[in-house]
Amino acid sequence: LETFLYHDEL
Amino acid sequence: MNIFRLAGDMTHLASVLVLLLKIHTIKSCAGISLKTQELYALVFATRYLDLFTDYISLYNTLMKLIFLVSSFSIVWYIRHHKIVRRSYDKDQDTFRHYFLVLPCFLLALVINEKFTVKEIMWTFSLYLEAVAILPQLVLLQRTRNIDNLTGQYVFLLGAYRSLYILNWIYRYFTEPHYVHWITWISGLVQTLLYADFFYYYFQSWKNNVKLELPA
Repeated sequence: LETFLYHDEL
Repeated sequence: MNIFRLAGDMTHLASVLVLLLKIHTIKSCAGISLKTQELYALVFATRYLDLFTDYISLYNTLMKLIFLVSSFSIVWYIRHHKIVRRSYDKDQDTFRHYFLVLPCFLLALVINEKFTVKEIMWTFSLYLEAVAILPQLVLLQRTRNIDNLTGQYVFLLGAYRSLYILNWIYRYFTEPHYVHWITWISGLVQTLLYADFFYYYFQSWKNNVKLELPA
């Protein structure tokens, strides 16, 4: 599973 | 979003506003390191590459725009504004900040979560932000009398990352699989660099004396 690196922080 | 992160973002925003207030109202950047401001502009430029590709939330996009515009305008003010630039002390602000950029970039090439351009630039921005305050801390030790606004600016800048550490702890315990060692370690290093500043800042506040860092 492509671990979509979710950078939701500033 | 949790209270620690919101408080961290607001503290970060406050630090930028304090600096803009100082520069814009009293038209002075005395005691401010241009090098640190340039490093921060680079941090935001490399971290917010996904500004137009990944929409996370209005808040996220708005804050990114604020940090980008403010950091670049602060650099512009110090370098080009006819009055502000006169108060820039380039003889004191001598930290070779370019020596920080390359090692951070090389480290990002080696230690990252995914070997893609965006991810490497993002990791680079994390490492660079951890050390971006160094020119400013060195300058503070050289300039004997630190004015209040500059002291508050550095304090808020350090405090925001400390709040982010609480945010990471909170997210680790509340979100499964939320593990970002790279972010945590660079954030911890960044905060530790402020440790002695915090100590002297607290002492000056407690004893109600002028903030002075030992040379």
